Amino acid sequence: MLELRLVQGSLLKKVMESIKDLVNDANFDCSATGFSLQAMDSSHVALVSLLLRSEGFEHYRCDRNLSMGMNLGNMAKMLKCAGNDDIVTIKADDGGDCVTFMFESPNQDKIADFEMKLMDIDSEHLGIPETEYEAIVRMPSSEFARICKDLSTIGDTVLISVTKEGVRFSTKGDIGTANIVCRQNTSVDKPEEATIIEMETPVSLTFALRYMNSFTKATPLATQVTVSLSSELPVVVEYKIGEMGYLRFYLAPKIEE
Amino acid sequence: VNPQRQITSFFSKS
Repeated sequence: MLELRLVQGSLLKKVMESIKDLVNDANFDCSATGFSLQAMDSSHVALVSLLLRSEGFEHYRCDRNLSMGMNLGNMAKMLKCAGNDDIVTIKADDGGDCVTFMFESPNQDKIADFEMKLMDIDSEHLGIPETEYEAIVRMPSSEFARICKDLSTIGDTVLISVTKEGVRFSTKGDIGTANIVCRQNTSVDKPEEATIIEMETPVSLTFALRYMNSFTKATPLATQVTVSLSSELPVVVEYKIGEMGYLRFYLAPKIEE
Repeated sequence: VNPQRQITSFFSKS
């Protein structure tokens, strides 16, 4: 028996809108730790890792570890039917072939339940090693989204370089080139507008903008995004989900020519 | 065009 009650149901709506176009089908894993997902895009270039810790739920019952295969597009369709202020409860029976999403309006005057068929998904779980990143950039998520969107109108790839000067996003295309440099800025009044750069070693990596733009669909989840880079390793683009967890996107770099 | 690497070449099956 599984029953997870999330008062801030909009978080789950936002998570689904962020990943449904990147990943088609995925297993949601439920354990005492929390509700999690790890899945790759169909080209095996990007990996999504989601964790919603059990403590973040108002009610969390998971009698035994459960893996539920879901079509993310269909799950997103169902969650779209929940109001932004609704409480969302996820229910499933052990060994059952469906999951139920229950939506309750804040004043309890409307209760809806949507039942979705589960599917068998043969997915490979990857071990993500703990890494000390050479550079970690924390910046406003809206700013990061704007940069990725703007650069993708010029080129297909972005070269991200972190130096003492700051973080530089560069692209080139048929019509020309573009460079955007963001410097560390901790003097702003609001912490969510800060840009903080921690650099051990200068690092420079190239990534496909198509994927970066897809990751920025998670912008509504968090005011800040963390971009962690190490040479010869996938970049991690992380959006914190309130106090309860995170949505991380890993993207393999392009090979430098 | 820079060739694209796959995520599976960095992270191993667990």
